[in-house]
Formats: sequence, C-alpha cells, structure tokens
Amino acid sequence: MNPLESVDRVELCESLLTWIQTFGVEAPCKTVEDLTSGVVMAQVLQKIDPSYFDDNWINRIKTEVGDNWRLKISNLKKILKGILDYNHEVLGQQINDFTLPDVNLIGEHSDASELGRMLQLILGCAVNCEQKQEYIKTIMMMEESVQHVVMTAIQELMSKETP
Amino acid sequence: DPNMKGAAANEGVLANFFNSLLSKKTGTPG
Repeated sequence: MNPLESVDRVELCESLLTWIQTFGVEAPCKTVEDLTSGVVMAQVLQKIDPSYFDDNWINRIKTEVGDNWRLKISNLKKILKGILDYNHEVLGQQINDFTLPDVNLIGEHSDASELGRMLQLILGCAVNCEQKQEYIKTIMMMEESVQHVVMTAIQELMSKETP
Repeated sequence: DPNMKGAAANEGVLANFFNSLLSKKTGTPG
C-alpha cells in the first residue's frame, strides 16, 4: 500500500514548505507561490550539493520570471531534470514508479499537490547526499507533526528507489 | 495518561526512523 495514500498531498506540501525554510536561502519562501518560479528550489539544491548544482547550473535558472508561467515552467523542467540526473549520477539510484510532479500545473496554477511532489524529490536528495547528517538532524529538531509527514514522504520515496 | 504515552511512542518511532537514516550508508563508493 502506498504510505501516502493516507496523507493529504497538500499537507505534505505545507510541511515541506516549512522544511524548505530551514535552508535559509536568499529568495522568499513563505508561500506556495514563492516557490513556483523554481528559484528557491534551485538555491536549496545548490546548498545540498554545491559541486553538482554549481554556479554554471544555477545560472540557467531565470530569477526574474514575474508572473510569466512559461518562464516558470522552463525553470521547473530544468530543476526536475537536475534532480533526476543527481539521483542517477551521484546517488546511484533510480526513482521508479513515483508519479513525477507536473511542472505545468505548478508553473501555471501554483498547484500545491504537485509542488509537494517536487519538494519530496528534493527531500530525497537532502537525506541521501554527502551532508545528509546535517539535514536529517535539522529535520529531527522540527515540530513532531512535520517530522511525521517528512518521515512518511521519505518512506514513500525509499519504496520507489532502486540501485 | 494515554495521550502522553501515545506522544512518547510517536517520538520513539520518529527518532528510530531518523537515526536509522543517519546510519544508512550513502550511495558513494568506499
């Protein structure tokens, strides 16, 4: 059974939004809308692994997207590809049978449920990367209800990973 | 108090999970 069947995807998004704020990135990250440009996610990924998500990579993410959903989607596609490549090339694992986030819905409609899936993939990078201890310890300091959702999200990802 | 017991059990589950994650080897060779 899918462990997230009993968890609201929107609740997942809210909890992961709280988690994303622990990275203290430059760009505002208080609301779902703040994240739909992809800029925050790119900055978080660079903190997770600055050697892989280097300046060359992040410079391809446009920062001044305003309300232009086409630019947002373009950014989100690059980020999703970056996450999947990172899993394959650095973490040595593939994510199978996981419904990938619909970046069109995130960019055009600020869909919290799809954004939750995207943040879930970033969470997977954080708890598997070289510096994972730092990120896991930060999660363990968070409110219990958030920790619970984060745990369920990680468990779902782990059930879809294959070496 | 059953509520307190439940909270403590939940805390234990979370701590076990994240501690096992901490000790899990990463995908890097070596």
